[in-house]
Amino acid sequence: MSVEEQGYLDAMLLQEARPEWMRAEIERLSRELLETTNEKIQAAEYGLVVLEEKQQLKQQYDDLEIDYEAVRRELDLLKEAFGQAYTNHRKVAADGES
Amino acid sequence: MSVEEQGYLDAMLLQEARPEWMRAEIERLSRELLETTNEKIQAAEYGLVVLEEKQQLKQQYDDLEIDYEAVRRELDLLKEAFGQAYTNHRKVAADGES
Amino acid sequence: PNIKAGAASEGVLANFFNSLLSKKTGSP
Repeated sequence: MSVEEQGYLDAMLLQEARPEWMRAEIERLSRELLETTNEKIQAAEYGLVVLEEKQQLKQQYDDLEIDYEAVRRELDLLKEAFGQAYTNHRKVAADGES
Repeated sequence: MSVEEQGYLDAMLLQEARPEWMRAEIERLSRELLETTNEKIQAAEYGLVVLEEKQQLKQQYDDLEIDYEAVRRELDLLKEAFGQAYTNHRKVAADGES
Repeated sequence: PNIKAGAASEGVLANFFNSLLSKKTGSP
């Protein structure tokens, strides 16, 4: 370390020992702590809101999935019935002609 | 204000002026600021993760809604066709009998 | 298990966020 650097460090240490510097530092830290605390609270509140929205969306998704499965089943049953009805129709038509 | 309260205040003011007290306060505030900053960052990161999950879920919901509408339409069309086929079937059966 | 794990993790997250809101920060 050079002589100038050492001198600078000594001056800083001396300054930090001064009550005026310490009072200013206390004020600065207090302000920063207040600001950071508010930001922390904001982040936590926002996180809770988004979490709740996601849970509501999950519920809507689950409900839609149930509806989808129901309609899917109904379609499959109707397709099966339609196939059966078509077979019957052809038989009746053939019987009618004969 | 009572004598005791005044004495307490004087002692507090004296204590606050002492460099040892100010140094301890600086250390305490610095620790709390570090802790609060870490909590703020953690909350923000978690919040972002939940937001991303919510957006993915929204995409899945939208896709499912499209699939649901498609199946719904297919079912309605098939019901209509089934009704028409039934009418035809009855007509053919009646013609065959006559 | 996936549903339970998801709900559990969301519960943990909610607790974390709530803890930040209820925690008192010291002041000079």
